[in-house]
Amino acid sequence: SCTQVFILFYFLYL
Amino acid sequence: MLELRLVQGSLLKKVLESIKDLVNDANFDCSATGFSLQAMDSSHVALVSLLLRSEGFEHYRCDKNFSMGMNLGNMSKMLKCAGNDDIITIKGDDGGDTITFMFESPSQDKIADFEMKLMDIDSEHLGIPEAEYHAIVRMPSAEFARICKDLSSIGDTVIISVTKEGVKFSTKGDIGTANIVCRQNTTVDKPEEATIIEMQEPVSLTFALRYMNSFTKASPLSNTVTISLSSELPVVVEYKIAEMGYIRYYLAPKIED
Repeated sequence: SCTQVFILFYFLYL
Repeated sequence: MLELRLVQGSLLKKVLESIKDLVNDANFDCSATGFSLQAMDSSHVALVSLLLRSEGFEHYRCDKNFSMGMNLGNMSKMLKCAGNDDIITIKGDDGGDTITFMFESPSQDKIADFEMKLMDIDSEHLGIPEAEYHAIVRMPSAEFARICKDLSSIGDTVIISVTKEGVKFSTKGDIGTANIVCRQNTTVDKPEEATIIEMQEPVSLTFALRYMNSFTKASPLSNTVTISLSSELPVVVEYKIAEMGYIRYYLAPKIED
């Protein structure tokens, strides 16, 4: 099975 | 003060239809560059980035940078009241609590104005770095929409794999499996019907089809879609908005446990 990664994992707040 | 006039009002209607199901509330950012938006979906899995450049408007005035928080469902309700051929004018003020949409019929015999309440939205911009992608696929947007729709009747996730053979979209579900391979095809009558694959190295990633299907609502904005893939980054699904800018969807992958 697969786990969904969150977009915040890649992009940090400016 | 913001004042913008868009002769091709249908573009704005299409933009709203492309994002309203993914994002409920968002801040529209107004600057001399243009009218833009960056927002995550409520699950924080996808991000939408929209830019409508100031040069694309017949008239564009923005005295200072500011944001206007809007409920996109409500904005869509208002824009649905504009005819497809109508000219749309948007007026708003920094610190104001409403925004005005004015719809003019092409023959100027009907003019309507709608005032929508704004809202305070706490949102911060994510930093999206410029990146090199392992593979970039450009294909007809209708074809991509068809593939996502077809696969979602079989499974919940799609594996997108790019090799030198082409781009493969695969899924599996309770009833079986499906694989659709699209090969590079540049020998078509019209450039927008081409499938072009630029691959630096093979890449294979898994995504939730629910989001991909939501992204394809932007298909009426562009005949082609560009899918950029890298094993270390979210996929970018981009629809260019003719002469004006783009709508980009970023989607984080699903990874093996």
